[in-house]
Amino acid sequence: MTRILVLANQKGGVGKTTTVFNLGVALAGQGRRVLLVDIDPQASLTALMGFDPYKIERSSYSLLMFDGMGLARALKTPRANLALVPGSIDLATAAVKLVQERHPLTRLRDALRQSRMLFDTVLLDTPPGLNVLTVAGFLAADSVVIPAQCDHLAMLGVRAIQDMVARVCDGLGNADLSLCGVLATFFDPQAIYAQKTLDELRALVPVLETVIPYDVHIADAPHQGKPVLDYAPDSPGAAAYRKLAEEVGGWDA
Amino acid sequence: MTRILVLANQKGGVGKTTTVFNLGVALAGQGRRVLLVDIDPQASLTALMGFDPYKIERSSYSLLMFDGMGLARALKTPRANLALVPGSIDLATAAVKLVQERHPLTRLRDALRQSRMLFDTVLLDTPPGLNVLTVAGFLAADSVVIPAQCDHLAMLGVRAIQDMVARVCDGLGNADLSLCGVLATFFDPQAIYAQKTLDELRALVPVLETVIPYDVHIADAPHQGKPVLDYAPDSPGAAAYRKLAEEVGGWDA
Ligand SMILES: Nc1ncnc2c1ncn2[C@@H]1O[C@H](COP(=O)(O)OP(=O)(O)OP(=O)(O)O)[C@@H](O)[C@H]1O
Ligand SMILES: Nc1ncnc2c1ncn2[C@@H]1O[C@H](COP(=O)(O)OP(=O)(O)OP(=O)(O)O)[C@@H](O)[C@H]1O
Ligand SMILES: [Mg+2]
Ligand SMILES: [Mg+2]
Repeated sequence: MTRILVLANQKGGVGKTTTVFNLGVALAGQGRRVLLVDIDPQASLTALMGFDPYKIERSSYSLLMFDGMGLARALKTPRANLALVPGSIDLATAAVKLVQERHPLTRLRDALRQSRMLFDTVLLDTPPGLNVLTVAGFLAADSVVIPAQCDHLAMLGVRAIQDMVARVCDGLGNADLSLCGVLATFFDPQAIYAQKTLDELRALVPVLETVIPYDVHIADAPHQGKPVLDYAPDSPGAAAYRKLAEEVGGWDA
Repeated sequence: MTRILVLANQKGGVGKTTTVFNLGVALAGQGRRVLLVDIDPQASLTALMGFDPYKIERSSYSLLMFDGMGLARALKTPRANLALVPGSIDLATAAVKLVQERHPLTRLRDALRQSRMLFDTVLLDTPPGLNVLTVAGFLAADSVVIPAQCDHLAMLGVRAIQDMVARVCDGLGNADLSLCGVLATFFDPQAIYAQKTLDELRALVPVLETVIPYDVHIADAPHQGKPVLDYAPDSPGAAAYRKLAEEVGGWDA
C-alpha cells in the first residue's frame, strides 16, 4: 500500500529538505521503492541531489499547472530505488498563477495516484510559509509529518500545520489526510530547554519516536553532494535517519 | 545620522529574528536609541519580546496599509532605549492585499522617515521567502544585512538578496539602498565545511567581521523570555552580539 507523506512546517530551516532526502535514501537502502517530489520554488532538494534548479525542463511545475500530466516525463532516477520529481524556479510563478487564475489544486494528487503502484513510499518536500504550493502537497498526501526544532517556536509551527490539516480535511477536499506526527530535529542535548520542549510536545501532539540530533555531519554532507548516510555512515545523524526509515517503514507492515 | 538596516534572507531559520532582537538589545545597552520593526506575519520578534501576535491592536500592518500613519500609536517600549513596532498575524492579509489592491509600497518608509530623529538605529525583521513585505522593508531601509548559515545553500540565499537589492535600487525606487554585508550565523567550528564556506563568501561578497557562533544559550534564552545578553552574558553568543553592536555602531561614527 503506497504511503504518500508530506513534510511541512511554515517555519523555515527546520530540516524539511534534509529529512526528505536522507529518509528517502535510507528507505531506498532498506529495499523500498521511493519517490521524492520537490514543490519548493527554492528547489533545495533538487539542488541537494545534484541538479540545477535553473535548468530543469520538466518539474513539479508541469504536474501542478497542466491537466493529465503523468509523472514519466518529469521523473529522474538519481539512485537505485530512488526517483525524483524535481522542482524548478518556475514554481514561484506557479504559486502566483494557481491562485490568480484559479487552477484546481488537485492535479499533483491525480498524477501521483496514477503512478502509485510504482512506489512504496512517496515523500513531498514543501516550502516554508503557508502558501498554495503547500496546500497542493497536503491535498496530494495521506499523512503529514512536521519536522520541528525543539525551540520556543515549536508549538506555533505545529499549531499552524494542525489548522491547515483541519482545513484541508474539512473544506478543501482531502478527508483522508492524517497527522502522523512531529519529527524533532536539530536536537541538541546541551540545550537546557530542548528536552523540556520535546516532553511538552509529546504531551500535546503525536511525536515520532525517532529524534534527529544536531550533527555537523548532516550539514557537511551536502558539500560533497552526498546524503549523510554515505558521507558519514557511523555518525549519529546517519543512525537517526536509518532508525527513522525503520519507524516509517514499520507503518506499512 | 539614523541608520535603517533591513535584515533579510529568503532562507528560513538563519537567525534574522534572533539577530534583530539581540543586536537591538546590545546597541541599546551601548546607549543608542534603537527601534525594532517586525514585518513578519509569524511575528516571532514580537513574540520573543513578550507580546501575543494574536492580540496586537496597532502593528506594522497599519503602517503598511494606511496613508499618513505615524509610528506613535503602534510603538511599544519594552526596554530602556529599545522601542518596537510589533507585527501581527494580520500581516498575512497585508501581504495579499498590498499586491491585489495595488497599494503603494513606500508607506513604511514614509512613517520611519517621519520619526528618524527619535532613533539612532532602526532594525527591520523580515519574513523568509521573497515577498511583498520584504520589498516594503527594502524600500524603507538604507542598508541590507543578510544573516546566513555557512552551509551549501549560503550563496543561493545571498544571490537572491543581491538580485532584489539591484531591482529595488533600479526599478522600484530606492536608489540609496546598499548591501552592508552577510552576517555569518550558526557558525560551528566542528563543521568541516563551515570555515571553507565562510572563506568563499568573503572572497565573493562583503561579509561582516563578526561571526555569530552556534551557541545553545541563544536557543535557550527565549524560553526565559530574555535576550541571550541577559540570560547568559558570558556565553560566546552574547559576546558575539556585543561585538556585532560595536561593529554596526562603528559605521555611524
Ligand atoms: N540535524 C541537523 N544537524 C545539523 N545541521 C542540519 C540538521 N538538519 C539540517 N541541517 C542543516 O540545516 C540547514 C537547513 O536545513 P533544511 O534546508 O533541511 O531546512 P528546511 O526546513 O528544508 O528549510 P526551508 O524552510 O528553507 O525549506 C541545511 O544546511 C542542513 O544541512
Ligand atoms: N547562533 C545560534 N545558535 C543556536 N541557536 C540559534 C542561533 N541563532 C538562532 N538560533 C535559534 O534558531 C531558531 C531560528 O532562529 P530565528 O527564528 O532567528 O531564524 P529566522 O531566520 O528569523 O527564521 P524565519 O525565517 O522563520 O523568520 C530559533 O529557535 C533561535 O533561537
Ligand atoms: Mg527546504
Ligand atoms: Mg524570523
